[in-house]
Amino acid sequence: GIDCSGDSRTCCREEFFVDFKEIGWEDWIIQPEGYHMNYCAGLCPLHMAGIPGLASSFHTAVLNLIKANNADAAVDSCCVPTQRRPLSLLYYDRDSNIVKTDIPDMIVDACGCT
Amino acid sequence: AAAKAVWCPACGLAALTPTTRRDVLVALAKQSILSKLHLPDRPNITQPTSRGALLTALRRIHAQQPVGTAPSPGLPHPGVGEQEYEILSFAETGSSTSRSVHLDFHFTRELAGSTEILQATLYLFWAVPSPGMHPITIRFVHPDPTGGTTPEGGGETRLEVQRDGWATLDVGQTIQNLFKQGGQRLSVELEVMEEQGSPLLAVHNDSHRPFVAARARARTPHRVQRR
Repeated sequence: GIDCSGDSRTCCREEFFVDFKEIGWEDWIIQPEGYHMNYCAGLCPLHMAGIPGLASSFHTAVLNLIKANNADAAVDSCCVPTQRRPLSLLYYDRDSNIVKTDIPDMIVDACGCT
Repeated sequence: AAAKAVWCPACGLAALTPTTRRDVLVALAKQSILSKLHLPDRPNITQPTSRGALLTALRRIHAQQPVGTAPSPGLPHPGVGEQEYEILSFAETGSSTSRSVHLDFHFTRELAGSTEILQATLYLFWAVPSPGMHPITIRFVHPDPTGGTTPEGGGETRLEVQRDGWATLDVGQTIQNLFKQGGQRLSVELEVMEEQGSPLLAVHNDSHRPFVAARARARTPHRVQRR
């Protein structure tokens, strides 16, 4: 996948870090110190459908489908996460118990065009 | 978005001022974390656990697992739509006499709901006053309308304590039954024979505070696939 930089307009991953101390959550979240809430942004013009972050054969297949069908008939391609990982949290719950859990699919590692 | 222009949901963010964009993203991050933890709002921590008690508890749990084994050997990994929790619940000491100590462990509603208890162990630290065997009776109780306590159906367990140290008790089924009845508080009564000099439960020494270590698995509500 591609990380957004400057004024990139096509599909890429935008990094955004939420520091728990800055938002006053460091008293109940013991670990980690923050959350990488990255997100996908950017356009997916039709010739980009299926890349990056996916196998190039998929990209070729998509392009062939578009050529075979009327390009206007093809639906828009969207910039979506193609690789995600869990957010591991160690926190106090409402009874001051200490809880550790992994929340699946919370951190976006790569983006791509559907 | 203009009718023909290709619309990308996150592009709307680019149109915002940096400050507004940051506020939107922080609000989204808070909402996302709280909803995945099934918390209506961030918890207000009135009595954080002391570092000593936390470190001692973590050391005990790791000492309990043979070196190199996974936290719960033999237990299947969580499937799609399931989320696993490891919980450390420290005792609140209730009424105590020279012969008995009452302990309460609280579990939040979010966990007590559709949660399957995979493992749960009660850890107790004894300080034995004199050599020899000291019998102790451990029973699980629930409050009765008169304000006293009534033993749970699970009967009682007798321990023979011989020296200072930690003792453990499997409470997995007891907590599972408690959750099935919609309860959220595990109450434990410990009774010792006074004439033989009672092995004191070191409840007042914070790093020897009794605790329950549990592994639970909750089903996270997810979209039902339409056939």
